[in-house]
Amino acid sequence: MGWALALHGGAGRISKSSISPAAREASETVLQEFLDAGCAALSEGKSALDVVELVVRLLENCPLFNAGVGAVLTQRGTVEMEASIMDGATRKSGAVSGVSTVVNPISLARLVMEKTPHVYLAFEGAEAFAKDQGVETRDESYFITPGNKERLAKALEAGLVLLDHSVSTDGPEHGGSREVLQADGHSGRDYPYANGHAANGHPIAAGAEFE
Amino acid sequence: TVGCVAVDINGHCAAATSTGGLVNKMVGRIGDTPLIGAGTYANEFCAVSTTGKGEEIIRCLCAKEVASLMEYKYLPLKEATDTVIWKKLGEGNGGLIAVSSTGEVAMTFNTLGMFRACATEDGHRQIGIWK
Repeated sequence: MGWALALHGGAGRISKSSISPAAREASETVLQEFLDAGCAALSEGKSALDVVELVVRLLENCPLFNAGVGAVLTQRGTVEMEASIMDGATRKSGAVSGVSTVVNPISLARLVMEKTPHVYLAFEGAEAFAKDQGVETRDESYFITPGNKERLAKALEAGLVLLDHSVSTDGPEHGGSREVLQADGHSGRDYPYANGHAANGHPIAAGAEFE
Repeated sequence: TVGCVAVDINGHCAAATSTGGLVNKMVGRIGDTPLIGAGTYANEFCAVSTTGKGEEIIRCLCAKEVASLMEYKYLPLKEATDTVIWKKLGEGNGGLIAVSSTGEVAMTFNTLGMFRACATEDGHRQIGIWK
């Protein structure tokens, strides 16, 4: 028995051929770095609650992943981020949805848990609470990457409603294809998303898959 | 989606999850991430953070299901996570990371890959994308 830690940056239809060596290396490097940060904090005796917030903040601040900077866009091109946190020792929890200016939604979720009698705040209420608490906020444009604007434009062009089924929103910006639900309700596959480069400059492999 | 679960030197567990949701999602859509019990859960037995097809994860109440299997059926962590991911959540729909209060770690997914990393106090470390 001792401390233990795990972290993730999303799951989906990520084939080995869908990720360029550069993108793979970048992903593994940051996973290693964030794992080290979490392990160091646990070794120093920090609480599990502090450590999960710390690590998720790092992931939110990394544009490779779909949270915080690099969060994907709604049909209207807006950002609506969501986060939650739970302390197993007390079973206290906090959550936020629909925030578009909060740099670290996970920390706002923790404030909901610790500073309110509630579990979950959303949209205008969550934004107002963020301002009251003085958490760091940025203009919505701070969160929007060129890669995510491009993906949304292609989805809108094709008139497709995407199913939350594959990788694009749950993994680094690898580009690719996805299962889709067409506007008429029929399902289709392999809508091509792989072209150009991710916002972070990593090459996207042709034929890559993402959610 | 991103997430982290941890158990500290006192055996206390915690979980956290954060996301931007889906490309081209409807305005106002809420996924599993902020729903306690679906995308995130922690109690005195374990902590869980999920990722994948949000609507399916909500329907399965994946995170709480893992905790319930441990609490009420006394399953070990790995067996509980395997049961939820492979028997409840449809194939290709996602994955989760979990730790138990006794320091076990599970990173289970039924998609082609999941960006993941874990470490334990006894020196075990793992970083991976694919199975």
